Parts: sequence; C-alpha cells; structure tokens
Amino acid sequence: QLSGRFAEITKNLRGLGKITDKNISDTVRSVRRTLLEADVNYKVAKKFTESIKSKAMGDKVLRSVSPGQQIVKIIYDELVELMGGASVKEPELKGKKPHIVMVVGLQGSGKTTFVAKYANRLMKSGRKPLLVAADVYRPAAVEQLSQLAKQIGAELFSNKGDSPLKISKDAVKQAVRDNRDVVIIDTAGRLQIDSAMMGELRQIKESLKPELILFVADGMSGQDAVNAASEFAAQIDFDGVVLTKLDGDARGGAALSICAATNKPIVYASMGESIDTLELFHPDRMAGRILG
Amino acid sequence: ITDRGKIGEQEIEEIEAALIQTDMGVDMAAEIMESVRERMLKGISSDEVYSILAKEVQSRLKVFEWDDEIGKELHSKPHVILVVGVNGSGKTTTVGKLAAMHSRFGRNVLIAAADTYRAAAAEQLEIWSKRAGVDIIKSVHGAEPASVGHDALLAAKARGVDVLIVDSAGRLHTKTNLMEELKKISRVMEKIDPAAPHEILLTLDSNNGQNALLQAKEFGKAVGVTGLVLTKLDGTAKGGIVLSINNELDIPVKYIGIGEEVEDLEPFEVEAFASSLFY
Ligand SMILES: Nc1nc2c(ncn2[C@@H]2O[C@H](COP(=O)(O)OP(=O)(O)OP(=O)(O)O)[C@@H](O)[C@H]2O)c(=O)[nH]1
Ligand SMILES: Nc1nc2c(ncn2[C@@H]2O[C@H](COP(=O)(O)OP(=O)(O)OP(=O)(O)O)[C@@H](O)[C@H]2O)c(=O)[nH]1
Ligand SMILES: [Mg+2]
Ligand SMILES: [Mg+2]
Repeated sequence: QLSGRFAEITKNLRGLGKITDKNISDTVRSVRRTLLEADVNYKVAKKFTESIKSKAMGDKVLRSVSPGQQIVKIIYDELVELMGGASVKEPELKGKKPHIVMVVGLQGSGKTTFVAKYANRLMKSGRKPLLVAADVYRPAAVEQLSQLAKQIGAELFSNKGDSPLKISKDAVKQAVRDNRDVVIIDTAGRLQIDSAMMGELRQIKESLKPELILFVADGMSGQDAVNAASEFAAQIDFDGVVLTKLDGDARGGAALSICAATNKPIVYASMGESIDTLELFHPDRMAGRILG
Repeated sequence: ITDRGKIGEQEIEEIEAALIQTDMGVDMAAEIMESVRERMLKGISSDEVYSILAKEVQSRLKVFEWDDEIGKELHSKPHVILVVGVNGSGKTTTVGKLAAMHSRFGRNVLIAAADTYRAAAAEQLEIWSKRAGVDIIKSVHGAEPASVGHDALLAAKARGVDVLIVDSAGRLHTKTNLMEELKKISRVMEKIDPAAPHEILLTLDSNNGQNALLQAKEFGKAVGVTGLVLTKLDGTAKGGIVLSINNELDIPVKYIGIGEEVEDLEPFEVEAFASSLFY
C-alpha cells in the first residue's frame, strides 16, 4: 500500500542514496495517488507523473549529490510552474475606459460574492466600479448584489425585465455618463452544456468586448473541474480563473486540473465569505496544499 | 473499450481510470477493480463489462425506499426537515423543491428562513415559497438562526402544519463556530419536540470531489445527517463520491437535484444512478 502522503514520500526520497528504476516508479505511483486524493483530474495527474518520471531519469538527478532531494524539488517546482510559476501577477486594467470585467462560471461557485470583493479591492486602489446585476434568473440575485453593493458603498446597475445583454450594454452607457471607470458584470451560474446559456455569454462578450473575463470555480471541485473549465475556455475564452472557498479543507487539486486543461492562470483565491477575504493566488502555497 | 473485444491489462487500467473520474475515490475504484478483474480478464463481452460494473456499483449504494418514506403517514405533526450543507451546494433551492413535493402529496407545508446571514437569503427563499405555494417564516437579517427555527416550529404546531422545512446558511464544516450555530438550531427545536428535526438532509454539490466525504462525516458528527441530496446532477459531474460515503457512513442518498426549477428534484434510484456513472 503506497502512501499518498507527500511527507512520507519526501522522507523516503531524501534518504535515498542511489536512484533506481524501482524507487522512481514507486515514487511516481505515490505522487499520482497523492494528486488523485487531492482531486487532481486523472488525466492531468497521469501526464504530470509521466513528466516527473522522465525528469527524474534525467542527467541532473542521476549526477546529483542527493538524488532523492532533487526529485522532491522537481515535483514541487513542476507543480508551481504548471500553476503559473513563482511570481504572482494581478491582472492590470489598462485598456480603454470603462474597463469591462465579466464574471462567469457554474452555479453556486461564488461569482456574486467575488464581484463584490473584487469591486471593493478596486475601490481601495482608487477605482470607481459600477456593479452590473445581469443575473435575471436566480431568485433574488439582483437583491443579493444590491445588498452587497450597499455594504461596500459601490454603485449598482440593474433593470428588471431586460435581458442580460441589454442590461450589460445599458450599464456601460451609464458608466460612461457617470464617469465610472470599471464595469463589473455578474452573470448567472450556468452549465457548460447549456448551449442557450453559453450562447448568451458569447453574445455579451461579442457585443461589449470585455477587457477581462474571469471564470469563477469552486475550490472543492473534483474530477469534473476540467470539463466545465475547458468548455468555458473553448466557448468564451476567459482570461483568468478565481478559485473560491479555499478557506475549507479541500485539497484544491482542481487548481492544477484547470491550469493544465486550459493554460489559463488562476489570478485570485477567495478565502472566505466576508468582503475582505480575497487574495492573489499563490501557486507555491497551492502546491504545498495539494501535496498535503 | 467495449468495442475492442478482449479485455486486457490496458483495458483494466482504462476502466479503473473511468471509475476514478466519477469521483468515487482511488480506494473505492481499486476495490471495485479488484473484485472484477479476474472475471474481466477471463474474457467477457462488452455488454458484460457494463453490467458487471453496474452491479458492483449498485451493491455499494444504500437503497432509499421513497414510496415508503414519502408516502407513509408522518408520525409527528409537524414533521421537521432541516437542510444543511456547505456554501452554494443548493440548500435553498432544494428547500423550495421539497416544499412543492410535499405539497403535491396534499400536505400543509411551512418553510423557515433560518439563514439570517447571507445577503438576500430570506428574499431568495421567499420567492421559492411563492413558487411552491407555501407559507414562510422569516426574521430580520442578523437574527439568531436558532430563534427562527424555534419560532417556526411553534408556529407550525399552532397552525397544525404537516411539514416544516428549515433552510440554513451555507457553512464550511471546518468552521467550529458555524457548526456550533447549526447544533444550536437543532437543539432548540429538540427542546420543543424531542424527535425534531425528524430529517436532517445534507446537500452535496455533485461537482465536489473528495471533500464531500469530509462534509458528510463532519456534518454527520455535528448534527446527525439522515439523508443526502446530491445536487446539480444535470451537469457533467457524476457524484460517485456517494459510494465512498455509503461505504464509510450509514447515510443514504434520498434525492437528487437535476435542475433549477421547482420540479427538478427526484427520489434517488440506485439502478439509474449506477448506469449514469458510465455515461
Ligand atoms: N466559505 C466561503 N464561502 C464563499 C466563498 N465565496 C463565496 N462563498 C459563499 O458561497 C455561496 C455562493 O456564493 P454566490 O456568490 O451566491 O455564488 P454564485 O456563483 O453567484 O451563485 P449563482 O449565481 O447561483 O451561480 C454563498 O453562501 C457565499 O457566501 C469563499 O471563498 N469561502
Ligand atoms: N443546475 C442545477 N443548479 C442547481 C441545482 N440546485 C441548485 N442549483 C443552483 O445552484 C445555485 C446555488 O443554489 P442555492 O440554493 O442558493 O444554494 P445554497 O446552498 O442555498 O447556497 P448558500 O445559502 O449561499 O450556501 C443556484 O444558482 C441554484 O439555482 C441543481 O440541481 N442543478
Ligand atoms: Mg450569483
Ligand atoms: Mg441558501
């Protein structure tokens, strides 16, 4: 029974004098198990461990003074690299004003809450955002964003009875009139297999050409995370990902799955329900969490 | 796999991969493969692969006799259902759907908005009460959730209501203070009726991975969960984690959420679920 605990894997590896085919494949199997238990998608975990295996067989490791240590470093570094690398970058809004930001994702992932947190963050750096309640489907969605907007002292644009497309267009016109420099559009949660709803998002995108589209994903997501992320990427081509509910004990393997499947960066990590719990995403912290 | 004819080690690995991708967990997938590999390697047809796996899955799921449960005479008046779960898992929507379901059985239903924390939680549930055609008890934003549960149970008794369904705020099981708050909601109702809440349903988002097992364990430890509602099964996530949950805990899946409309709640059926894992 190979251990899925990275601490145990690294303990065994660090003690290694010589690297053999057997201990590399044992290590690789342990790492794959660790990743799967952490909710990394099967195909992503398989590809990752195959790449680790070939690197572990490489020259650098075989000639290293402590090959076990070298393999541990390869595993950790590879994870960090796949999730965006060591340097953390916040997406800059530098296009033509008003900057249009669109927030999308599956039902219940945390979009509406994120919109308020993001707006609050922008306001702290002097921006004047206009929040747009473009979810006309969920009961009291507009009311929810309205209450959050009041909480942070931000302006809200909504219009009962209009389509999400019209609401978004009218909101941008109002932002221009009122000198709001950022427009943040909260959209309804939707399934990536719902062609009508995905079409609605494409329409808004084509009409308004948002500067930034963020895909909000639940940090507790399992094997299926790659499916929604890939489909949203293919149809909407978002710019970055927000991973939410990371204040719990989910290992967060979805982070690796989504990055590997879409090649998009995770830009923010939501660490709680309150407004002040939005952070920049740190690949190195996530790597440690996934490895357990 | 099924149209390759013969099952070899390669196919065994692919089948195990498919099982893992349902979120049932590495150990559960290995356990199932262990009990089927000999039969498979001996040479079986493609239909047999499917039926062997389906049977393995079915044998690991607890059956929920919906007709007995929903159709039976309710022992207490009111029969109290408390709905709990992590943030965004579908509690409020499920409360609305359950209210409509019980109403269709001719029962008099009351729902309670005990989520006094999240923005517009009560407003959201109020719209569901209209859709389901039932009354709602709510309080002010920031009120003590246990007091809403308390007042709702007293109101339900006074009005001779058959079923009281209590919605609670989303909470991560790792937050001790929030789990204490949940225990209090249950305790306070227990003081009025020692058998209440008669049902404690935990909503699990099918998109969640292994964390759903931890959720079931922790909510189970805190307030005792009598049934699971696997929500958002209309998406592409499979919800296979319920095999691990049934394996380790004695909590049956009672309902599945298959959409955002009031009628999108169905009783859990083991055979249908098992076959859905492989499509
Ligand atoms: N613990 C925790 N809860 C969160 C976080 N982000 C959002 N939530 C909660 O998750 C639940 C769902 O959040 P919403 O913002 O309504 O999600 P949504 O994506 O807008 O949902 P839909 O519009 O229905 O698709 C709420 O209870 C939020 O308070 C987070 O980072 N941590
Ligand atoms: N597709 C689909 N969406 C669902 C289902 N159940 C709930 N939802 C959606 O998921 C989102 C969250 O549902 P809620 O009922 O607000 O979830 P909740 O657990 O009450 O959320 P909090 O109270 O914020 O913790 C909403 O957009 C719902 O419409 C389901 O079975 N299928
Ligand atoms: Mg929302
Ligand atoms: Mg709710």
